[in-house]
Amino acid sequence: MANSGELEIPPKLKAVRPYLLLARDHDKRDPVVAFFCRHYAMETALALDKQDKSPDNKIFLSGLMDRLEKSKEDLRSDEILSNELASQAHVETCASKIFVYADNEDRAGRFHKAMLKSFYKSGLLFDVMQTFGELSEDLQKTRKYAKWKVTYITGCQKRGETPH
Amino acid sequence: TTALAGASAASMEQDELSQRLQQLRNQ
Repeated sequence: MANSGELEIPPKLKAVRPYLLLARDHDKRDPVVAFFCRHYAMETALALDKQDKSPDNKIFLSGLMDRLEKSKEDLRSDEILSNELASQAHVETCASKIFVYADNEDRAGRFHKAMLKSFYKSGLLFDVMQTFGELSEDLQKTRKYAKWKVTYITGCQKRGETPH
Repeated sequence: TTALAGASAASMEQDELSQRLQQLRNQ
C-alpha cells in the first residue's frame, strides 16, 4: 500500500494521523519504531471505529492492517521485533533520546523549530509506548512534560514572548 | 433486520481486525 494511501484517513479516525506521519518519518531510519507507531495507530483507530463504524473506516483499517502485516514480514529477521521486551526498550530509548535533545536545547535557552518538533515527537512516542502496557510513573511525567512544553512554547511564540 | 445484519457484519469485521492485530504481536 502506498504511503499516500495510508494517509487518506477517514475524518473520524484523524486522531491517528500524527502516529502515521511519525511512522513514515522512521520507515527508513528505524523500521521497528515505525512498526510500533503504526501498531499504536491501528489500536487507536480500532477503538475509535468501535464508537462510530463507517465503510470508510473499514477500508482504511484493512489497508493499515495489511501494511502492518507486511512490515512484520519484512522485519521477520529483526531480533528486536521478535522480542517484546527488547522492542519496548528500543522504543523507549528512541523516545528518550529525542526528549533529551529537546530538553537540553530548552535548558540552554535555544528555542527553535527542531527543538519544538522533538518535544512533540517524543510525546507521541511516549503515547506509542502504551502499546506495551501502562507507562511507568516517570515516563508518564516525561510524556506529560513534553506535551506541556509543546503547548507552552507554541503559546509563547503566538504571543511573541520568549519562553523561559 | 438488514440494519441488524449490517451491524453484526461490521462488528465481525472489527473482531477479525483485532484478532489479526493480536496475532501480529504474538508471532
